[in-house]
Amino acid sequence: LPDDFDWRDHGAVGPVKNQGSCGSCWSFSASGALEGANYLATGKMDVLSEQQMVDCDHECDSSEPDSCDAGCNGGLMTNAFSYLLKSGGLESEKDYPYTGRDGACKFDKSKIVASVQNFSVVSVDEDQIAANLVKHGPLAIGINAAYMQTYIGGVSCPYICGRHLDHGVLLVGYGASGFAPIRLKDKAYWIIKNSWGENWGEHGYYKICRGSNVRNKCGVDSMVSTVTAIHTSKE
Amino acid sequence: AASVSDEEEPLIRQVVGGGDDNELELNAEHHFASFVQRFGKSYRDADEHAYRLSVFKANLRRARRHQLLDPSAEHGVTKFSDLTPAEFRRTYLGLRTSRRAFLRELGGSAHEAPVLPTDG
Repeated sequence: LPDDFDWRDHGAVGPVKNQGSCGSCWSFSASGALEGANYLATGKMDVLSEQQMVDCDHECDSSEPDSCDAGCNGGLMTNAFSYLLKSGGLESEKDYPYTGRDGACKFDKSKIVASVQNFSVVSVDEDQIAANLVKHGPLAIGINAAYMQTYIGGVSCPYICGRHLDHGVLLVGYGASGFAPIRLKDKAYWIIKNSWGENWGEHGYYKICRGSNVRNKCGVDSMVSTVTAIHTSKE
Repeated sequence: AASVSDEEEPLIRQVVGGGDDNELELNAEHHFASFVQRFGKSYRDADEHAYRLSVFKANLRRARRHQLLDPSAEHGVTKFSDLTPAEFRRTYLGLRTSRRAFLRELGGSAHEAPVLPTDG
């Protein structure tokens, strides 16, 4: 594995988006993962629709029937991948634009630009997470967002952070040496794409420390899923 | 000072220092005025304005706690600084699952990722 890796340098990450006042983070995490996978499958960056999932995806977790995708009231990325397998895929952002509100489903199958071939959940192992990131593209992950409300920049590495996951984001890379002044040493970190616009964090991104010896990573390694895409050409 | 739109890079980073609560209290109104202008916030009436100022003050204290607990990052005023933690969770977070369910899936699902080689 390389010491540093960032899918933004390889064209597999779309622009930073803004979910607005809507609990649809899960759909941004899922669309970001599929945008990356689709880029790897087709060589083309198609910016994909979250609103399609907000409006049309009501898939439930097979092991927890109460955990269903519910638009602005929340959802789960693996449920979204199941929905995408069943529905055929995602339209582009342009064809099905984001409104930030729950609405009636207007999905048009003829406008699908990216389709899921398969998805997997990755074990709680930093090396496996990094390997899956490098091999399959950006990964959909869950995180505890307690420190994100006040985050401005730098490598977040809290002494205390819960592992309860409440936010869906996209893991796009990692670095070996982000300087942590208080600890007087370089820290390895994950690079996370958020969906709160470019004027949050580091141009829309969050850095959190990584390493098997690091505790309190806000559960960042505990819910990781990867997706692969198939090429869909328009008739 | 200049106002900036939601899409622009903020010109000034409002961070929290290491001063005491009195100092934070004294500067809070100034920080709040700057926050309102910077993020184009508007409130229904004077009562709402006063309530949001009180929330903002609490969030300044919270940001300072976060700065102490998370010293390698920079914490301070963000566009969410007028929201209570509950409002923030309700409005901007939306992951609906328990980690237990996810681990159960990881334990025996057809969707478990194969182990990849990581050396060389």
